[in-house]
Amino acid sequence: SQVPLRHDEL
Amino acid sequence: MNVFRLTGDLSHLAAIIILLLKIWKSRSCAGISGKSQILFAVVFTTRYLDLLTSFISLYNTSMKLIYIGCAYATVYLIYVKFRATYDGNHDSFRVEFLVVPVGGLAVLINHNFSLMEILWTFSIYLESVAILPQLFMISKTGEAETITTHYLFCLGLYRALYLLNWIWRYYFEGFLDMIAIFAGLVQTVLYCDFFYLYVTKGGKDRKKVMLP
Repeated sequence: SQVPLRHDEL
Repeated sequence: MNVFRLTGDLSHLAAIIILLLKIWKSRSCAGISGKSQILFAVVFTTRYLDLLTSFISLYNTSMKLIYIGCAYATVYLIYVKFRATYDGNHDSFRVEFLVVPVGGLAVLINHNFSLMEILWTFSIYLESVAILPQLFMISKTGEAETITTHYLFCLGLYRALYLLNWIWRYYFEGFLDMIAIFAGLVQTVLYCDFFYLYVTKGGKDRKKVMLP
C-alpha cells in the first residue's frame, strides 16, 4: 500500500 | 535522510537506552515516571502500526522495532521487575488530562480521516506531551539524578534536531508536514526550561539537578 512520505520518519 | 534526522534518531535511541541501562544497572526505577513510559509505549504502538502494512527501509523497520521493544521493556522493568522501587506516590500526574484532549484533537485535525492516520496523528500529538508526567514528578520531588537528566536532555535534543530536519526537508525536498512541525515545536518548548537548567546547573553540581 502507498504510505505517506512522513511515515518514513520515526 | 539528512544529518539532523540521523542525529535526531540516534539521540532518541541514546535516551531510550540510557534509561533502560540506568534502571537495569541500579536495579531501581526511583525518580522515573512510569506514566510517561506507558505513554511512550502507546506513542510507538499507535505510530508504528504501518509496520504491519508497509515496508519503507531496513533502517526504518529495525529502528521502529527497537523503539517499541525498548519502550515495553522499560514499562516491564518499572511495573513488574522493579515494581518495589517505583515511586507511585510522586507519579501522580493525571494522564487522562493528556490522552483525552489529544485523542479529540487527533480526530478533529488530521491528514486523512482513516483509522491508521488518526492513530498516527494521535501518536504525534501524544508524544509532544508524554514527558509531562516525568517533568511533573521531578518538580514535585525537586530533584533528578544526573543520569535522569542525561536521559531528558537526549530526549529533548531529539525533537529539536527533528525541527532542523524539517527545515532542511522543506528547503531541499519541499516537504512540509504542519501536524508534525506544530507538535514538534510544542514538544521542544516543553524541554526549554529543562535545557537551560541542564546547561547552567549541570556543570556545577554533578550529583543532582534541581528543578523549580
